[in-house]
Amino acid sequence: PTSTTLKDEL
Amino acid sequence: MNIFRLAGDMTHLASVLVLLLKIHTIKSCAGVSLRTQELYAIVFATRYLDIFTSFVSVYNTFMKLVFLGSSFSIVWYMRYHKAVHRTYDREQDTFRHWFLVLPCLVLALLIHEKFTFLEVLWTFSLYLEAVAILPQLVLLQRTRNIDNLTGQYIFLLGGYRGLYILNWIYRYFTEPHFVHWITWIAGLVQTLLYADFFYYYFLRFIGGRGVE
Repeated sequence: PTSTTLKDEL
Repeated sequence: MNIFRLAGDMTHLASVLVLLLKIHTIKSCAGVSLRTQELYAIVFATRYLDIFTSFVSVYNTFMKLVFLGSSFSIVWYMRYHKAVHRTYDREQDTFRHWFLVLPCLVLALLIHEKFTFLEVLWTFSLYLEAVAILPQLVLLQRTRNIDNLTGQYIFLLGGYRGLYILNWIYRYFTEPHFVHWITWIAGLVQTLLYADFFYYYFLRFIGGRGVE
């Protein structure tokens, strides 16, 4: 599964 | 980007602007904890290390620069600006905040999503931010009465992560495989630490008087 990221958040 | 995250970022931005307004215009940092501000500077410095290596959007980079710039300038103001430093309550702001840094670093080395330099420091910034408000809350209880600007600052700062929790719930239901327990738990702990402040804030706010 494609791992989602939080790096688009502040 | 969703409405909860945008509201969270705007609330966070508002908290920073309120504090800068207080410190820059009335040259006072009465009731504000320098130790919390120092912890927040470390939080942003370790969270935004990828600011020059990974570009997400103009908005993202701009906000990172705002949070980095404002947190370091607030620390500078409170430490070195004569007029502002004079209003700093050194005797009351005594929470041993450096004792928070090491456990957060150790915890980040133990519990993280990926064992890379950037990821461990990013996780460290999450844990540190969760407890960064403690010196401010302790100072608040010692100084009893605080002015409205400081009260608004703490309220907005506490509210932003609560909105981020709504953002994570929204993303969980809209993005497949969106599971990030570390961030969720750190964000929940952070928001819960404000619980009694929110309680008194609403009591006073509804009562129409200052936050006591």
